[in-house]
Amino acid sequence: GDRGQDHDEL
Amino acid sequence: MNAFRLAGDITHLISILVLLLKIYATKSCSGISLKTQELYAVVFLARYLDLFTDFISVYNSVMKVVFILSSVAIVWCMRRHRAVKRSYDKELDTFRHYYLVGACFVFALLVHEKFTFQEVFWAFSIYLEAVAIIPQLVLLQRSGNVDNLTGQYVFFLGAYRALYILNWIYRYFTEAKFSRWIACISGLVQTALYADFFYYYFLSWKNNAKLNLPA
Repeated sequence: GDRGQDHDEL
Repeated sequence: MNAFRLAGDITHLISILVLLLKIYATKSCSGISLKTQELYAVVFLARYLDLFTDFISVYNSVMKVVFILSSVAIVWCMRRHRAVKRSYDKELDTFRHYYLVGACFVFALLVHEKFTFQEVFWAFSIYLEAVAIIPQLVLLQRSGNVDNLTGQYVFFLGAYRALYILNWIYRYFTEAKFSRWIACISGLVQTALYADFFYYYFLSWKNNAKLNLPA
């Protein structure tokens, strides 16, 4: 499913 | 991952470690705002709630743990360490930072990417990081004390801001769906507040340099 905005930035 | 972001993460981490080492080595935290350091610790704790749920990379997970530990270590040092806490400017560091926490949390409830627990706390941490330097800015305006705010600390903190803005510009031009408006706009506010801090830091540093002229 849509995990939304994956926050790959710290 | 691009070079700007990697360099930005590393300079950000270095700025925290430089401050922690300075406080631990001199056993003094005069001129340092405990409230700003508490806000930074809350920023990392609120932002890295996904530490155990979303695995992005070893680098990402390791850096999250290091950021949390180092920021909490600074707060612990300033609150618990006998020698250090004696040098804390308790009567000058009086900015009501709880208002910043409340305002950012309410704002995160209104403006976020998705109305889920993690997303609201993520947005909250982004907004809080932007304003976290305000207690330190106020303390610096009042005390003009830069003894423990070393040039390296200020330099690495500024480098982190500049590199992250370059990172967002780079990602905007190289990624199709780059839409991190919350992080970008909040990051610009954070950089503007940092510039204000830098201005007062430079003034204080100049005045202290004059004061310390050889008699």
